[in-house]
Amino acid sequence: VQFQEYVFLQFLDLDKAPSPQKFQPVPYILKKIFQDREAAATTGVSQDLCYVKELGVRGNVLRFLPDQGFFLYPKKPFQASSCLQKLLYFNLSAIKEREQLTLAQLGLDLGPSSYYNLGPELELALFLVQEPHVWGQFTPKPGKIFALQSVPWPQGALRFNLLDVAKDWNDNPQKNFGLFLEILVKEDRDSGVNFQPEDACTRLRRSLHASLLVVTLNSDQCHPSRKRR
Amino acid sequence: AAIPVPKASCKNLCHRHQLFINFRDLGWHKWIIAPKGFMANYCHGDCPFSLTVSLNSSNYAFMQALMQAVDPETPQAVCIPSKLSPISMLYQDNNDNVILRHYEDMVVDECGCG
Repeated sequence: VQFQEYVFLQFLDLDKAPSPQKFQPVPYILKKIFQDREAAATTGVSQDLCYVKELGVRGNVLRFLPDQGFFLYPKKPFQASSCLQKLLYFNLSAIKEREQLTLAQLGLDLGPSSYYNLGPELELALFLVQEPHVWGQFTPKPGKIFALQSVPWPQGALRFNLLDVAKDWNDNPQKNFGLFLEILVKEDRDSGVNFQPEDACTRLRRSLHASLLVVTLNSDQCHPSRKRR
Repeated sequence: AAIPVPKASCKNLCHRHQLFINFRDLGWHKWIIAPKGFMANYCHGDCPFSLTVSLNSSNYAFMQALMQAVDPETPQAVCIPSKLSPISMLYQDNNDNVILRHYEDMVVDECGCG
């Protein structure tokens, strides 16, 4: 069985059987695509397995990469109203050479988008980190700004298209130093509500969840659908 | 003239047999999130000449079965999948990535003599 397992794992494009410590939660989008495909297979509906209609891209492998970065606690915050600083890092090594990236979507889940327990308006800045993080240095030297947007409460999940950056990281892994995320509390004079920024920031630090959804197309497995005899 | 073909009993003739792959049997339930298993099936059975004209078989299987009826030395045509379908698998790798992947030709839907 050992030999056969090895052969079958090769077929699944795996060097060896994974042995995860604990199961990660399955993101909604993957669950939905999986269930749609299962339903289509059950009803015998023919489907193009190399096109992900829910995302509108070609591809036959979808990977949900968890953020492997860490929070930064600078002594002197980058800016006075700084609420949260985090280095975001995604390990793209699982992507095989012959796979072509067709989608890379950064997901930032800032917590429940509910009107209960409203907090202050936030300003979110994403920078590309272009130098390795030096331990002891509190804030990485942020490179080019990648995104800057204000985020009215309630926040929910934000999405950013990271395809070009991910392609560059995939082609040049040594350049992948991740992203620097900074979230600031925006002064809110006219709302009349005096928020406790610290509470909002503590809550935000607890609920922030970053991930990278990548879709790749494996040309060996995605030949133009040949007519079956 | 019709060539008298030995009557093979139906259950020995080429057809699809059920085969459920249970990932727990392989110890793979520790990393495959879904499905828990799938009905893969397999093809097995004889391919006498009479079958190659009824089952959706290939032309060369027909010729081979014809030759086999004339010259028993000729090997019989074989029972193989003639229609396959894919499955999707949700699994987790060692980097805690959750992966959804589609694999072609994993389920045998129909068999024929080839």
